[in-house]
Amino acid sequence: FQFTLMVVGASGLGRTTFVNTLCDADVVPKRESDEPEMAHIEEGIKIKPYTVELDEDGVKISLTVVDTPGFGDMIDNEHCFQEILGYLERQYDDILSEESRIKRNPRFRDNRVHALLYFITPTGHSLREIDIELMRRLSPRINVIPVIGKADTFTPVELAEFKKRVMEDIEHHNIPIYNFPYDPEEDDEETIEENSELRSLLPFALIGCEEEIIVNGRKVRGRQYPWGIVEVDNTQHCDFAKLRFALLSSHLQDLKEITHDYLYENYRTEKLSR
Amino acid sequence: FQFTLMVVGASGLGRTTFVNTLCDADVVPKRESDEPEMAHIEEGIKIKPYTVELDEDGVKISLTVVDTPGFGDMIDNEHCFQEILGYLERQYDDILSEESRIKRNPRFRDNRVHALLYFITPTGHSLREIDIELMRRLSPRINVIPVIGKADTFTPVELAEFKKRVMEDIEHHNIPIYNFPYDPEEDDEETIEENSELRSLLPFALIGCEEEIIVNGRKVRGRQYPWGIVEVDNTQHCDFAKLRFALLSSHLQDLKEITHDYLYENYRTEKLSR
Ligand SMILES: Nc1nc2c(ncn2[C@@H]2O[C@H](COP(=O)(O)OP(=O)(O)O)[C@@H](O)[C@H]2O)c(=O)[nH]1
Ligand SMILES: Nc1nc2c(ncn2[C@@H]2O[C@H](COP(=O)(O)OP(=O)(O)O)[C@@H](O)[C@H]2O)c(=O)[nH]1
Repeated sequence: FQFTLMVVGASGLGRTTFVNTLCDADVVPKRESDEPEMAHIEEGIKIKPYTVELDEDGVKISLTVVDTPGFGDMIDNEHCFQEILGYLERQYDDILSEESRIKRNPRFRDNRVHALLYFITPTGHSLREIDIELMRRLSPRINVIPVIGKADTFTPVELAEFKKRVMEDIEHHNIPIYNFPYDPEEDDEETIEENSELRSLLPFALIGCEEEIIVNGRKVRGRQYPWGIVEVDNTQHCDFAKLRFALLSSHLQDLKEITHDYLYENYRTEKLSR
Repeated sequence: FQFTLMVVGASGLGRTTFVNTLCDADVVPKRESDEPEMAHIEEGIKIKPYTVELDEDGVKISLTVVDTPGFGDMIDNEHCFQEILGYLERQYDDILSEESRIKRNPRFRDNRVHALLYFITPTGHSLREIDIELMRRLSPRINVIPVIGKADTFTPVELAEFKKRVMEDIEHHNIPIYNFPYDPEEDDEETIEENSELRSLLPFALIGCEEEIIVNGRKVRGRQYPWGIVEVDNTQHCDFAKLRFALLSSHLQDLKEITHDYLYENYRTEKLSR
């Protein structure tokens, strides 16, 4: 299987750490130089794909992660949206031109992006203007899945309140995110239950970490604070494990089908009828 | 004693909670309505002073806190700087016109702001463009003290690294923040030691909370996580207690003197010689 995932969010929300935790490897390098003289040359947003081979319970997956460092770091972030949208549409244009070729190119790589994880800043308030605009502008071209970065900054009560408020905002602005769709009439009991559970977790509370800590003699991936240890793989502490299973296993096909049969087709119709 | 403190920072960094913890009272109301239809009418920045009477070990202090909700929430934040600078200079203009009056106004209130706490987003990377610009543009008019909001999102190692990087950035860009100045030749041993300790804490790691939790039978102000309890007043967990003592006790006079004798005088000279 091949799957392409884009991650977008303000810097410092743990995007890089999450990708490395997802792949259990140092796929995205930690910021090279945060030297003061380098750090403030705001180059704006960059788009960088990384590919890694994963083995999910015996199933080989070639996972491409498209990182977008620099999003939201400027005083004026208007052009960031264009850069990302441009990248997504270029992958669709490649398919469009490949489809109309007489002679197929055997080495053609389909780089369409199947899902976008949008890291929401854990403010405790409602969505900011930049959050709404990004999801609104990109959801016609890609499956947008909202997540909360550094979710360990919330107490359980605050987390529940924040999730509720974010989803209220998304519904109020009619933003068509990917919400694990199901048909209560057609689908079987198990699918309905699985999808409605995943939908109730939106936005997924993510915690990333790159260290292993020994807890009661066992090795766990976690963050060590003076007041306690947060465990990434503990579903009581965050939604990391459930999101990982949905992306790389249970919903990988669904995300690809929606991208190919719906999102790409819409783009193609729009483009050809101009 | 009278003291005026401004707090500035991106929303969701715990600014409101910090002020209420500092005053041990609900001085700044929690966001009134975060209703979805209200939340996104980005009105831009607002400037709201609140006054509260405090009793610091028998010394009465009339503390005015100037809150600045809306800073940094827009896609384009250029005008935020002007709004804050404008407010600070208007207080100086009031003094200027009062000074040149023949008949003094007995009820005149001096609203000059003596210090500004700038809440840096705990990204784990270097300062963002908006952080640099705010401190650079305001430090000629006010004592700027950088602090880290929601510092409980850092492990002790990450916190030490982040503090070091922030100060490297501030030095690299020659931003004249308030760094607890002392003169190794003139000052006595105790002052040198106290000021160099406070300087080494910059940027202060702040944690705010409004709940009381019972720990081992005692009431503490803290945040309760599934993995442990963070205590605001515990100097092992954050710098809240040390900053509070510096602002409301040991350095209150120093901050006022620098504002009146140096920052205001510079403004007056610039303005009158135009
Ligand atoms: N509290 C907390 N900190 C995190 C988490 N993930 C990463 N960090 C820390 O946040 C900082 C920035 O992480 P990074 O992954 O580089 O963020 P990015 O800029 O969004 O890619 C680093 O110091 C990480 O150790 C998390 O889930 N919770
Ligand atoms: N992790 C953490 N959360 C905090 C802290 N202080 C406040 N919060 C939470 O962050 C959210 C926003 O706080 P608020 O003070 O309104 O932020 P403001 O927008 O900067 O004024 C609320 O859910 C608070 O409970 C803190 O020190 N650490």
